[in-house]
Amino acid sequence: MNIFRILGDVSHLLAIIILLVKIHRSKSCAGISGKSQILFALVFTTRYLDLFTTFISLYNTVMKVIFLICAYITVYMIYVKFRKTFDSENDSFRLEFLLVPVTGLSFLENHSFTPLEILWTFSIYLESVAILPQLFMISKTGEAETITTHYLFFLGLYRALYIANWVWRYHTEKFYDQIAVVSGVVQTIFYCDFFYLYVTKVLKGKKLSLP
Amino acid sequence: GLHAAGKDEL
Repeated sequence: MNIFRILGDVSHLLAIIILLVKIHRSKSCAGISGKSQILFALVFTTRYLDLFTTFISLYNTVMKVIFLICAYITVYMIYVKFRKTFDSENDSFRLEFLLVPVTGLSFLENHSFTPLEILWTFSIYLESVAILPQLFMISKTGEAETITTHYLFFLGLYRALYIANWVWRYHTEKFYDQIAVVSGVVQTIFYCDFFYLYVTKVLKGKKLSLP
Repeated sequence: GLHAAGKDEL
């Protein structure tokens, strides 16, 4: 466990909590893509099946359970509790465009052809594109609430820190996981455009709005 | 194996 990994996990947790607090306080999920949140719940569900098969550490187990619970609470808030505030009109990204290629790829390119390993690979590939419905929604409406941009910032920061973690692990342990690294880099690239807007607009006190 | 260690990440 290195500093990048810990900060990455903290940043990931913070992003998830920011989103939950935003929805809870404003009693609204306006501007949030329910589809992205469904994908994240699916990501955690398919990745953390090893909770039933292997014990890694208390930290690992507790974090996995927290992520799972938070993901399902978020989906529940959007589709049940605050359903009336959900902007389904603008959450129009076609999920099959992500799910079909991701499913196909996880069968083709995995570490071993076993159910758990294929599902783990599926979750890695799916996570790399799961934010696209959210980014699509923002580009469609042309704006995002500042708190939503903080959520995206910490989610992107988590990805960037994981890359630093892999560089560190490669140099210290000669460890790298090609599937995780390639997907992780792809995922981080999706945040670059957003990072630029966050730094040039949000951090200068302006609302994120697209021309 | 090498990739199994990857599962310690979240």
